[in-house]
Amino acid sequence: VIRLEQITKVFGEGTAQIAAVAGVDLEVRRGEFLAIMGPSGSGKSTLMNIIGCLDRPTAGRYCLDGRDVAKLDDDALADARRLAIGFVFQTFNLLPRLTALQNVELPMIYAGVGGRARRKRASDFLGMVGLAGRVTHRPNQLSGGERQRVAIARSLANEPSLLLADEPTGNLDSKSGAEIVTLLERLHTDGRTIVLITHEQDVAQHAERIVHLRDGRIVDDTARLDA
Amino acid sequence: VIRLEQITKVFGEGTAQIAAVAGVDLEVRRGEFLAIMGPSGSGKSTLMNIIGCLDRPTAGRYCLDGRDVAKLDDDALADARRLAIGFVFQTFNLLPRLTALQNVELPMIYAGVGGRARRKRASDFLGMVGLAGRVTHRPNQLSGGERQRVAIARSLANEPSLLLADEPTGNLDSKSGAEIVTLLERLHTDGRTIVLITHEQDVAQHAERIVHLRDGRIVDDTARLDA
Ligand SMILES: Nc1ncnc2c1ncn2[C@@H]1O[C@H](COP(=O)(O)OP(=O)(O)OP(=O)(O)O)[C@@H](O)[C@H]1O
Ligand SMILES: Nc1ncnc2c1ncn2[C@@H]1O[C@H](COP(=O)(O)OP(=O)(O)OP(=O)(O)O)[C@@H](O)[C@H]1O
Ligand SMILES: [Mg+2]
Ligand SMILES: [Mg+2]
Repeated sequence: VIRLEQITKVFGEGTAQIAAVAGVDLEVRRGEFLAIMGPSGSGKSTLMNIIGCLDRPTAGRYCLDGRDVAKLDDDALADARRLAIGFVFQTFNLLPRLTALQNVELPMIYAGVGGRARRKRASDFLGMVGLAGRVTHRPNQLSGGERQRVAIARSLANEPSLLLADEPTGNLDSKSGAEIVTLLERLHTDGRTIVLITHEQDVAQHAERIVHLRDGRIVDDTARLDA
Repeated sequence: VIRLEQITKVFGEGTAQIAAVAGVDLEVRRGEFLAIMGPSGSGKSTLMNIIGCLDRPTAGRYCLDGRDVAKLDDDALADARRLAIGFVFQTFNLLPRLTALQNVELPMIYAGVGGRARRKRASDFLGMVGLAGRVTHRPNQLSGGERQRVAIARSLANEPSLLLADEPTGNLDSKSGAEIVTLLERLHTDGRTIVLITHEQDVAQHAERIVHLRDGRIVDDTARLDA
């Protein structure tokens, strides 16, 4: 479902240029559960933004579901992204003036889901991440880990077939983190393709395959032995 | 140096009231290295904000260096905070229009440090957290872990005697995280008092004492056996 060929992303100009991603080839099959690990600054989030159609590569080709993403205009790209891809951002990116419930409803509003169904589903997703008691809170009334969980609930809103999660347990204690991993495993068993960036070995162990990045390149690609 | 007596912090009104911190007694001695752990939403950041004089308790008494903080007006509080306390925020709170170097310089500007000394020290602190190559980047040109490390460098700017760090390794891979823990240990050996909120057992193990929070209360307080 995802094919990246020689993907490169360069920031900046002249001598200050930084190749955040430097020639990555990666194929992810439909229904696969992949974890991406690597040092801070090794290009993981940059790569994820390209996969999620939030950024375009400087060079290389990206085919999503067999279609060359470079050939889609911005509107077609936004459509593909909105309905098929769920994204959990490393920095959450919640809207500060909306409640937790409204933040989770937002992708459904774009997808044209009616008000009552929307609120019911948003409330179910928040329940799934343990936030039933926080639905009317706004982001600045939530703890770090609660905001992270609202971001996770929001990514599930349109029941996307591809879920991209950038360090979804970084702000969670081990118990809440384990609950999120169990949730991801269930979503995977239901048939979704999941790409997960994580710094934690225990979280990565639940994926079927782990890819290691270093300085913008893939340096290791291992299937879990008992997968 | 820190004495909290029956500290309580309640948010909201009426039936929607939440006691984020519910009657905490805690003493931290000068030069101690304390870790605070607990589930997401258990009140750790709220407690830290009170210790750092960024928030006032709803009830209870907080004495910092023997002085009742409630008796200080906002200006005196800001002074105490600015010079003696270094704070690493869970959500970094960097200024988006300033470079990494300028963000680290900021507390020194408030402390009246001259331009050349400031830039040299800011650059040294950024070097200590492995960001010598990123000093001119602005926050949106930095990875999540790089922003976290700028926040750590900034907290050291005025060489504070009390360092409060809210999950400083949440966005770091194990190697960068270990480097930060080594840095904290060194700062502690130099005589600083350190209070660290963390979700990671390996990080907490480097403190001399671990306090566990649950639902706004202290449920465990253990000195490390070999400390
Ligand atoms: N807009 C930009 N301009 C210049 N450099 C950038 C920009 N965005 C990112 N970078 C650099 O690209 C590199 C890769 O960034 P990226 O966010 O992908 O890292 P990461 O692997 O996600 O790191 P972390 O684990 O810390 O989140 C970093 O060194 C960063 O400084
Ligand atoms: N302004 C506010 N209004 C209402 N409730 C709040 C407010 N700020 C925090 N809370 C609630 O207080 C509780 C404690 O929050 P706090 O940020 O201290 O938790 P935490 O232990 O730091 O959690 P985490 O590990 O997720 O960062 C949370 O359940 C949160 O929803
Ligand atoms: Mg990242
Ligand atoms: Mg917190």
